[in-house]
Amino acid sequence: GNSEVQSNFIQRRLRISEKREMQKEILSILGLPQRPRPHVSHSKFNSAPLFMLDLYNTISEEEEVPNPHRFVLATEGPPLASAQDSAFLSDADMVMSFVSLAEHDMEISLQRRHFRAFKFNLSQIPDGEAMTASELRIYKECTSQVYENGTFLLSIYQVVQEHQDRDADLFLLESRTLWTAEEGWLEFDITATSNLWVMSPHHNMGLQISVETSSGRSLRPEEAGLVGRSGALEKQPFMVAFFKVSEAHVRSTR
Amino acid sequence: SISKRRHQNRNRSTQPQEASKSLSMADYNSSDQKTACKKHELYVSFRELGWQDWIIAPEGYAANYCDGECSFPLNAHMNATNHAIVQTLVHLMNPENVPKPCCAPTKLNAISVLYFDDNSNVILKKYKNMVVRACGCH
Repeated sequence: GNSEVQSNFIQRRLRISEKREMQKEILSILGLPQRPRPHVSHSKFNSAPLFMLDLYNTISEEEEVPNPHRFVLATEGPPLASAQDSAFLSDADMVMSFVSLAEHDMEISLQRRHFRAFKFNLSQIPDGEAMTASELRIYKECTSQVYENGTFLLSIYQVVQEHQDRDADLFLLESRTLWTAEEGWLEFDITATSNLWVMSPHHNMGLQISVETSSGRSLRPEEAGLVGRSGALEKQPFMVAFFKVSEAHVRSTR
Repeated sequence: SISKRRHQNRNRSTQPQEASKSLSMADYNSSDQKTACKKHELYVSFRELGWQDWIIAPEGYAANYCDGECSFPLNAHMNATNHAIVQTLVHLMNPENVPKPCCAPTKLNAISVLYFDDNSNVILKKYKNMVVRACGCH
């Protein structure tokens, strides 16, 4: 704005040490001990960052603050954030997405049972944040294969105990009947499970999903159109959690 | 004391009143007005800080800052707390020992920041009281 004010303001460039101090101060405001160093060569265009960007743009619109830097990456296609997400968002102070660290499709040959396993690292959640909701999001593509009734049953389990010599002990979280022609994001509420994982991380043995036809025949998840690691980047499964700040952030003296 | 003065003014000729008016107009138009407490633009650029590899959005934000004099009369040209007005009067009576009120934010807004953590998870966090929307005297 005012040229006179500007001329009175920054009259010199910051020295390198001053710039570092400035960075430290702003990191402190952001509640970070140091700058994160993510490995994000191509993951900027993964589904989780795109979903979060969608939420960011929603917030920016709600705040009604002129946002000249409205970010649009490759967001063409089906909307990522649902009405339920918007409801969670309005109540949240922080939202965090988690990429699956280990995702593998397996088959238990004796029973010919197929399943897909996911594992998420929740150890990076900042202190003082209370999780209010969390969901697993999986993208389902339309499949041309025809099964009985044109439907199949998708079940999601929490792994309770792993065994070397036999199948893991599972706890059924949800079962859902899906149409083969259905396409879009599937959202599964895993709030209770992820709260348990936060409170006792040794219980975090991940999730499993399995799919079977109405006659009980086990299907591979990709046969049912469920996109996995080998699928398109913007359709990768991920977990998202909504948090409410439960304690005031106190900045330590430097 | 104010009512007494008003009464005295009514009895005087119009000349001093005119002088008083022109003085007060001069106050508002002088350099005092230019240096009065107000909001100034200040943009914090995450890009300039070299953080574009981990902050996804925004590129920066208009933090703004408050600067200027909190001089009598406060109510005429800016937001001021009730106490700031009293503080100004006390300052006028005892300028050596009592400071003027401070020019500080009266309205602050939040910003949201979207960033990667070390594990390439994405965090969207709301930070309160980051943007100065209005300044005033405290």
